[in-house]
Amino acid sequence: QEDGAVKDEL
Amino acid sequence: MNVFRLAGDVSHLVAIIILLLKIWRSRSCAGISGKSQLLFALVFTTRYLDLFTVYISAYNTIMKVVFLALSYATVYLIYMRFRNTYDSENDSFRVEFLLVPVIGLSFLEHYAFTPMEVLWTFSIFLEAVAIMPQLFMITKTGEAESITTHYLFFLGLYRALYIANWVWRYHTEGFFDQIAVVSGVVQTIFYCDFFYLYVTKVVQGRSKMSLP
Repeated sequence: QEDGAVKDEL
Repeated sequence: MNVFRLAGDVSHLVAIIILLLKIWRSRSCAGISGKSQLLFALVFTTRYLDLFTVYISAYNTIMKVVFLALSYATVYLIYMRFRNTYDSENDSFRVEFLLVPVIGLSFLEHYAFTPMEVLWTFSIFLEAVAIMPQLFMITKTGEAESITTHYLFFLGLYRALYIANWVWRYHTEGFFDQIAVVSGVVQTIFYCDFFYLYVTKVVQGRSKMSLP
């Protein structure tokens, strides 16, 4: 679960 | 970045440009759902707020600006410039039936209860259903001009490529964004039915895709 990870996807 | 995501973003850009050029050159938005375009502009607006808070890469920033600009330009053409060609009677999907559940779900399911995270989650869920008014309009009119179907094809291709991107990222870097993946799969499923029609009808070179 990518909580808080940098959202690098458009 | 991987080839699937790059191809997906390019396919998304192609779809948006195809639609914008179609409206601009034909000076008409007949058969186009303005509601879907409004929802897509809302998706980009709520998702790309981080333009002002984080810098990820030149590519990321440029693509976000381009998507925002082109989607607002499309909405402008439909509701302002060529509004007399807007088919509001057939563009009758009740968007509140999309917005209320999406808003509710984004308050229930998110990674963090902060404005940015909830808005991002809202944009992810909204994107999954934003095409519904357009697909509804096509079923209502019973046909779609071939350029509109190309638009939908590239949108569907963008989503399919994003799924490939997530499979690739999961196996190469253990990346897994549950909200984006679940919502993305649902969104792609909505295109499957259209893909079948597209392949069986439009590829035969018929100018219009008429639904059975």
